[in-house]
Amino acid sequence: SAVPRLSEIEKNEEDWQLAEAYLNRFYKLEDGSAGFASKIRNYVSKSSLSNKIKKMQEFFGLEITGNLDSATMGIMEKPRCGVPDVAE
Amino acid sequence: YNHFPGTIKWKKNKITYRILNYTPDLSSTDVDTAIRKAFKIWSDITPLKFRRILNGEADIMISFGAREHGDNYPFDGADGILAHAFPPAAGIGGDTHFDEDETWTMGSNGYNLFLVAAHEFGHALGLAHSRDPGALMFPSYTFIKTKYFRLSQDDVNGIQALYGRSKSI
Repeated sequence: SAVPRLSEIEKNEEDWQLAEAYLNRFYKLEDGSAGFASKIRNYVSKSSLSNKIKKMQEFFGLEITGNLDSATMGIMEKPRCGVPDVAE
Repeated sequence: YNHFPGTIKWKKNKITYRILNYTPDLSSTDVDTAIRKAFKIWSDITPLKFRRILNGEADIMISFGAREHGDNYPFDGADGILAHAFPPAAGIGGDTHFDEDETWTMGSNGYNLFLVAAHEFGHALGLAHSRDPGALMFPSYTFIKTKYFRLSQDDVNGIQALYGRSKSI
């Protein structure tokens, strides 16, 4: 029972991919953090991604955890404007 | 409120706009009305004047397009990203694009064109996204009845910091 079901793993993977795309587009995720889905499996660059999530959580007035919690995912899934929140 | 880095703004108060094409979701009259009203909310509180032109290069070129639509910032199909606009500058600056894969509406059964256009024109005039959830310039879409729409104080402060107040207020 401690082993996650395949559907849970897939959902988690989808969430991270959505987060990667979102942070890339709206929070100027550096190139070094690209390919996050594979890096997370290797526990590499986690702090960089986490910092971007924190930046986004701060912008939206969410609890700053650096984690992909449900409130953060909820914001990422909302329809929105395509202009970055961190201006280029 | 936030401005773009360098506090980019138009160096003039008379701004032209041109509607390049229309969405099949609405009549052209409805699109014209939504766009005109969206500009009016900004001109009501600043010295800015907006004039529509039918030919040639306007400061703010308005169009509907889907997926990759010529500016290297592709849309993403239905939902997700609804529209985007470029900050004030020559050329593509100020141009405003709406995702044609959305369902555009004058009411609430889809995305309200007036509300989205008003937000995007804020960018076209120099406002970046606000952290104030009650501001028009907050990044996420929220429907409110357009009859009751008014800019938040945050939006008013942001645009008046760039262009000053309307002389008629």
